[in-house]
Amino acid sequence: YTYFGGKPKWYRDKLTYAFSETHKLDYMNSDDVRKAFRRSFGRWAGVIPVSFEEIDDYAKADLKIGFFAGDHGDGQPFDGVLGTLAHAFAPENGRLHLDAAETWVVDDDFKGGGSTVAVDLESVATHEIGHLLGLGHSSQESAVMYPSVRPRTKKVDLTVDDVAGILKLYGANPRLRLDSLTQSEDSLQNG
Amino acid sequence: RNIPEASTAKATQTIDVSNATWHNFARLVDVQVGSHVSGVSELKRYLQRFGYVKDDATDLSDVFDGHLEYAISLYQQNLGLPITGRLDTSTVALMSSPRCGVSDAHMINAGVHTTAR
Repeated sequence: YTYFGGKPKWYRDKLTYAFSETHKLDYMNSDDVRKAFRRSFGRWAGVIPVSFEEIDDYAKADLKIGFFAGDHGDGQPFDGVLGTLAHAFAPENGRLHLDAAETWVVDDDFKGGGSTVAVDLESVATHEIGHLLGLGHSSQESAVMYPSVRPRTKKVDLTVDDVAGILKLYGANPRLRLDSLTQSEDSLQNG
Repeated sequence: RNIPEASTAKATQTIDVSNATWHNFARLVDVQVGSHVSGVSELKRYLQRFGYVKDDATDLSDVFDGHLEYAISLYQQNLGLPITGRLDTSTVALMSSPRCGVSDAHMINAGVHTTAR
């Protein structure tokens, strides 16, 4: 695991998030998007003493989520199908942008066939929320915070590496159960 | 050394699903230091985009130079690949894979050493 320079983090135990009403997908039910993000936020909330609450007011939310295409004004233009899938900013910026050009799927929709370039929304959401909270990229391929993800692949379970990184920033949620984590061989070897 | 069959298959699959721009990296497999090959400049821009080549670097030519070899080594280290400085199949396949748009510059500044953890 790594951190952004200066190890920025949030100094509140309750963060709000909202979805852009203007920058959204026209082919996906917004309830499905909300459910996927709720599960992703829940994974991080299960580890650290920070809770996440969805609100309607995009402007007031701590974390702002939207689907954008091409150059969308933040200096990090998206590049069409695949390439870069999403990006998020370090604390306490709060912006999480997903490339609207991708073929986003939820609930394992790619398992029954479909597009060869389908990307699992929940996997990418879980990764980008890690950035929102202050984690950088991991060198361990099994980690959620590894920068690369294959199409038609679901990777949503936090590994020991992800959890060790976020625990150092925020401390532990009292309900955290370490035995529920995915452990890579590297993690085990490194204690 | 020989590349295991499974790794080769995985790498090929990954390249096949990449977007049009990065797909071109597949033809750079095994390009040697000192070579002048069309497409190397695109690779340098890719590495610059993700923090492995300095933002102010102006020599983004098609020459595979020592700076590029070093940048590839850093990339391999950060992404958990064998550190060779070469454009081997697995490195090119990973570069061709879709990824998060956040730069890896913070990994370089942190001096990532996976074995130390």
